Amino acid sequence: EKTNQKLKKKTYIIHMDRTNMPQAFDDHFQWYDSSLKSVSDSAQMLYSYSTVIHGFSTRLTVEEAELMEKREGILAVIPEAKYELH
Amino acid sequence: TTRTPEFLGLGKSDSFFPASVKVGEVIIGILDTGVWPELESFNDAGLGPVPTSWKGECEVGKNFSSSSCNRKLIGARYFAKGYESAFGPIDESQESKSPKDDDGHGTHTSTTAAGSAVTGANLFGYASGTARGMAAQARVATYKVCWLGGCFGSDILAAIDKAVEDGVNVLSLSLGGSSPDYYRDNVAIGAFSAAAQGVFVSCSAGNGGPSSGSLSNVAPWITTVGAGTLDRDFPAYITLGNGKKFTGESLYSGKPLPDSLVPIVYAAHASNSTSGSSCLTGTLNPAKVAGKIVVCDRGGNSRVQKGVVVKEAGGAGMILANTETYGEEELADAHLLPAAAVGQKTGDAIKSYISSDANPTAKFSTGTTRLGVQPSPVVAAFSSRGPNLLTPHILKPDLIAPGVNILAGWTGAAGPTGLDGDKRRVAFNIISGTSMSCPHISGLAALVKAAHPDWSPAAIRSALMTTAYSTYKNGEAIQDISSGLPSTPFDIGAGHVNPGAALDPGLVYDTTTDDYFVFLCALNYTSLQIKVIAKKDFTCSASKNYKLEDLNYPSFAVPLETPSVRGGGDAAPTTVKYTRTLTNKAASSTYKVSETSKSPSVKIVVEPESLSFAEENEQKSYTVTFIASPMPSGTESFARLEWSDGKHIVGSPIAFTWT
Repeated sequence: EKTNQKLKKKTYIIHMDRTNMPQAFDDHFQWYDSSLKSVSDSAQMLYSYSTVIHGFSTRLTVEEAELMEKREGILAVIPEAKYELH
Repeated sequence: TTRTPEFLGLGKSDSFFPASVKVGEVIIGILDTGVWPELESFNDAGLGPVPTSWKGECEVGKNFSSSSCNRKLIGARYFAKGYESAFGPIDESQESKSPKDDDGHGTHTSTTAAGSAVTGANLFGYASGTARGMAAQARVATYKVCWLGGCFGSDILAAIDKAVEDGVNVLSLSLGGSSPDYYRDNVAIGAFSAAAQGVFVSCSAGNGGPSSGSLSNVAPWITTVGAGTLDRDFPAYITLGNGKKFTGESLYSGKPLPDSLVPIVYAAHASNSTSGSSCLTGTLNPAKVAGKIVVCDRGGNSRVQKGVVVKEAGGAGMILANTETYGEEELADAHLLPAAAVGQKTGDAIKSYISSDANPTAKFSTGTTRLGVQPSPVVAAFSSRGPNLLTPHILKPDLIAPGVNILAGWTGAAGPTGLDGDKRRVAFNIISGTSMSCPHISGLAALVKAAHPDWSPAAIRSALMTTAYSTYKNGEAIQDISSGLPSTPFDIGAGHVNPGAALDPGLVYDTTTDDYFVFLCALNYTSLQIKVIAKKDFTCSASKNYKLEDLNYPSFAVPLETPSVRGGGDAAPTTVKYTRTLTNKAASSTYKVSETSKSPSVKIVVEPESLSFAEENEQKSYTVTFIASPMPSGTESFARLEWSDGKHIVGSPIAFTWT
């Protein structure tokens, strides 16, 4: 059960500090992708956001999310919430 | 919608409202279940070319082609990556992977906000009239983010991101979740940047009422909308075997019950389940309900599902009775069998008759729409209530708007109950919820925006709030239907929207993005947390005393600590001082302040007591000092503060809570 929990992927929204993008990257998308690849070989980017937030969403394990949170330039790693119609 | 325009005074004097060509410049983005573009409500006759500012698209997909868009429905997008990540690929036999509305909710909210006028609208003959949106000439852009399995944050955020980039002026979200801290709430984060880019964001307050502290979407840069009733209902006339007569609500339109008395049974007596009174699936004993009218209690499952349970058990009809939670609120549903909804008092009277008679019988007739119902509006029992548990210094909800038994457009893919077994198809449906009141405010905000294109979202929200009414013409407070008592600002915020007055509010409480930064500092947010929300560096000054109460909000919430006094001595009164700034949006004028307080426990001192404005956009500040006597923890008290120049009334509710 514990192992499953650790391997289970959830969707996270990764808020990036765009003002701190490393020089090595030409554009944010590259930086986002590199950040993602650094914590997970298989994770795909769901969306990249550029107007109301800077960042992207992807599916990670809890462990990968914790690794992501420690990376340079990451502002927040927020698990996706589910909303209901009122 | 039908009736709401008249109820809100929209139809009165066209000259008073912004010209339709100006309203046609405003674009409302609706995040919901998509739209049914074939509806007459999306007819674009008479609309000019699409605003040049528009950068959105008409995304195509199953059952949705580029011709589905027009000069009314100018944009349509769908966002499913988050949903598919959680649920797997969309099953296109079940739902359309496109902006097409398979549910009805999104069509209802979109046409409430900005549907084109359609004559002869009705649901099975009920609520007939000309259906039109609050801003009938505004443009609609739909962003489908809700699917059969729910609405996911990553999709919603992508839609907000895209809608702002596309160029919407108003964003309408009739959805909500829990209320985490703002820097952990992706909708609040997205809404912050939207508002900072001039987009008015309105959200439903939630249907968790009448429980207190049940609100969703409480960020101060979001307009949080509660629900009230109209002056319209759909009476069902009930007669019991003992001759007693009662009234309920019904939208039933099929084969009526016989005019003769029919046996009636309380579900609790026809079930082996401990919760048998709620008519949950599989709990009714067919032998005990066949051919009878079944009395079910509200709660536990959806109202329409109860109707299915009774019908499948062989019941001839259903009376759906409120429990104490819902009081006298009567929501009408398009049940598939003869059904009537009754308030708690009527429900209790019917149940006691059933218990007292060996062979209880009853009958009821349905089929009419009644207008001019009073008192109206009353606060819907389901409408979520304050106080604002996340930030007690910000009074929420902001205001209420019609949200009970609202007729508006519907999908062609589902019946009016939304049940799989409901094969009826309708162009308009009557449903209730703060989902319905939110798009009313979205559409009315679009009218204000059309009249004042340069106003900020905060100024628009202020105009809608300070001109809202909290009492009936006889001076009595708007009633809370769940208790039958006068409502408070925790129920109605500033009150019920009054669009005519909102177009000319006199003064507004404007709030800039920097003001919100100061608010975040007052929350003791770190610069990292502030950057998550605002995407900018902002350092709170260690030497400044940031106060939540100084956010320039059009209402006041005053949380007070009950001092623990040793030795039984008298605790000293608590004194707090709030500052507000008013911006003149009318001709030069002098305003005088008045306060009404419902309790002597708080003394209110406003300085100065008069404000003179010589020109438009001139700003003047004032302070309000509250001197509060100690009260037992849990005490609530309310007051109202108004600035008036004889022509404009700029009203603000004040809510005191002792903890």
